[in-house]
Amino acid sequence: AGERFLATFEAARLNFQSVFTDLFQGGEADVRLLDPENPLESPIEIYARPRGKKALGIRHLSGGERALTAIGMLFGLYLVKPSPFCILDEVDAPLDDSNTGRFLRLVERFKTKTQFVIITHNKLTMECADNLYGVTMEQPGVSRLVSVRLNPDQPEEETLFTTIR
Amino acid sequence: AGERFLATFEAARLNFQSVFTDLFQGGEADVRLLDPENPLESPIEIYARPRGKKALGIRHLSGGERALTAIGMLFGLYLVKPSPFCILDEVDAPLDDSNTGRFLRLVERFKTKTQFVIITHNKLTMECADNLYGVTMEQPGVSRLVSVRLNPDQPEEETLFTTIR
Amino acid sequence: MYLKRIDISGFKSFPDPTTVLFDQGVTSVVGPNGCGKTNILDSIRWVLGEQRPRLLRGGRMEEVIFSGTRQRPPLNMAEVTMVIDNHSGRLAVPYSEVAVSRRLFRSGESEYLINKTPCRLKDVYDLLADTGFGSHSYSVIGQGMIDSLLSDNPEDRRFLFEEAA
Amino acid sequence: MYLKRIDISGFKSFPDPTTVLFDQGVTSVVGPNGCGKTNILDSIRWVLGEQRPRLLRGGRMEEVIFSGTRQRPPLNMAEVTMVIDNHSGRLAVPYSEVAVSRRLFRSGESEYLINKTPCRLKDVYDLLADTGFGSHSYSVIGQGMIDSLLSDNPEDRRFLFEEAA
Ligand SMILES: Nc1ncnc2c1ncn2[C@@H]1O[C@H](COP(=O)(O)OP(=O)(O)OP(=O)(O)O)[C@@H](O)[C@H]1O
Ligand SMILES: Nc1ncnc2c1ncn2[C@@H]1O[C@H](COP(=O)(O)OP(=O)(O)OP(=O)(O)O)[C@@H](O)[C@H]1O
Ligand SMILES: [Mg+2]
Ligand SMILES: [Mg+2]
Repeated sequence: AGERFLATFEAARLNFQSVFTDLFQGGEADVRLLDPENPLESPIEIYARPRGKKALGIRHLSGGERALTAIGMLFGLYLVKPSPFCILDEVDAPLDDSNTGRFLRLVERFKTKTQFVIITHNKLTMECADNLYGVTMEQPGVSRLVSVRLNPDQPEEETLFTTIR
Repeated sequence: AGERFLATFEAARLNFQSVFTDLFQGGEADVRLLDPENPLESPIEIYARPRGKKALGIRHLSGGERALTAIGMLFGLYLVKPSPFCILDEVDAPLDDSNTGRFLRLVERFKTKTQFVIITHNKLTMECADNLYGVTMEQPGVSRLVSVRLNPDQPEEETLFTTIR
Repeated sequence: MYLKRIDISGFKSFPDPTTVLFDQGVTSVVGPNGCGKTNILDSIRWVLGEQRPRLLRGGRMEEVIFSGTRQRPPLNMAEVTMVIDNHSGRLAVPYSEVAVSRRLFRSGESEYLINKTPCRLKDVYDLLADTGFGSHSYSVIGQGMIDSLLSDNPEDRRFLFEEAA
Repeated sequence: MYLKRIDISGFKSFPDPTTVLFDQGVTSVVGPNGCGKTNILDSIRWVLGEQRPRLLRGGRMEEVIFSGTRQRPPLNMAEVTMVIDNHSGRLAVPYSEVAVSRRLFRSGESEYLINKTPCRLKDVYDLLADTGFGSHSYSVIGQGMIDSLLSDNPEDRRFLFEEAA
């Protein structure tokens, strides 16, 4: 089991490095077992250095840089063992528009292997979706699902969806 | 000191209730000392019920409802003892457009007493600001401040600010 | 193997039977704060066999049953069914379509079914083992989870790597 | 009493002297992920006397000094000055404008100044006591703090109520 974990870990590590460099357009990252002799018990350390910056440890990363690094790690694992289905809840919330775009292009590349469901408030993410569901609560406390088409002339999230029943 | 804390707490509680009801357009909230005999040591419990919904405890609130409740508590305290200056870092991130609007109207009401600095990625928040600063990093790792005017034809966050030097 | 649909009834803010159909490609779920989007994610975690109420924002499992609103009384049962296409034969059962159901009654009784045949929770786990479908897996990323992946506690991310192994 | 400006030099990602002017009303600070917005908030916390490196995302206080990039060498000193308008006389000093400065050298030496006169950290605390300006106060709300206000640990919010008392 320890052998298998090490093999998986090494694959995830290489994938993380390549996905990170893609998401950050450069820079470098690594993930390490602090105690390689005891792989099944060892804490796992992350190292991430955005392009052009010096390595300062992940605690100094910004909110968006942290989110993008974590996304890189997740998708690195998806490459090791793809999940047929993946649901992400507002992972794009701390991302600026450019990073949201990079995240979405990553999803595009993975969607042949994995069915994605992305919960979001982000307009760019909504525009990229193949299918769009709106959830409404006209009766307080009672959720209802509606199928939605985006109306680019109505930027307000709420009015965007009231047009479709 | 205990007396003074109790008086402050009661004022903050009443303010929280009124700000909450304003932000949630109804519903009700409360904040209580679990151990009123020991005000300086007592844990503080929060109760929040959005309009039309049943009270289920704050752990069942959604991400945005939690954020709005916490904002209500903060501004309830600002009413007790206004701070001359207040800096908020991406508190609007989990809010949908309507709730962002309510948050911004709350800020509008308070800005005569308090100077607000709001860090944000949210376009609605940017549009409401009286003054707008952009922070850029053309040299990797080196921050530079620019004064900005919003260009509504350029929705991309990054292109929005490169036009002004 | 892919997800065809989820049927939700009596679960959290979905008192009325609701069907969420999933096509291939990327599905985006949108709507105002508190309208029920994360509750859909919770229903998926739950039907996959999640036993920790804490991961469903609850203190006790029965808190997932629709508890009523100011206008509607509570219900006594929650039921979620996940329908999976099995033409790939990846699930070790002789059906091209597999429906996994979970019910919980306020009395505390629980039922699990595979294609309408009652079974044990263990049978659901065994069926989905190693497919990448599982509530503990990295295929369900909840609100706030991204940040915990980079937490100071290096144990927090270990479970992801174990899942992939 | 209001904030006029902040001068940042050698602090985190601001190696070059940077002035942030604050007008009345609401100022919004925007820009891509990792460009330095939260670092501005950190500089304000720091000049107000924050002694916990953890609240500045550091392990040691010297980590706030510009540590260099791939193209620029590190600096040996960080300095932040906050200039406050005191026409209201709220600050107990006979100046209509008060400049509070803090410096940190890589050697570990620290300096505090009020209107260019060296003083102790205690003097800065005493000057700002009870004004609502203070790094521990509810006037500096960092990324991720909103969520901790509603945490399961009722102690987490106590400090806010103590501040207001
Ligand atoms: N057992 C239950 N019965 C009825 N309503 C419930 C139950 N559990 C949770 N809810 C309701 O569900 C709502 C939260 O829904 P959810 O977390 O899905 O919102 P959301 O769409 O994800 O919003 P956000 O965008 O803010 O994250 C709460 O307002 C809560 O009252
Ligand atoms: N001592 C230091 N020297 C040089 N650079 C530093 C130092 N400390 C932090 N940084 C850099 O500051 C950057 C983070 O800046 P900051 O947290 O202000 O970003 P932000 O604008 O708030 O972004 P986000 O929108 O993602 O929250 C990091 O990339 C880090 O490399
Ligand atoms: Mg949610
Ligand atoms: Mg930030």
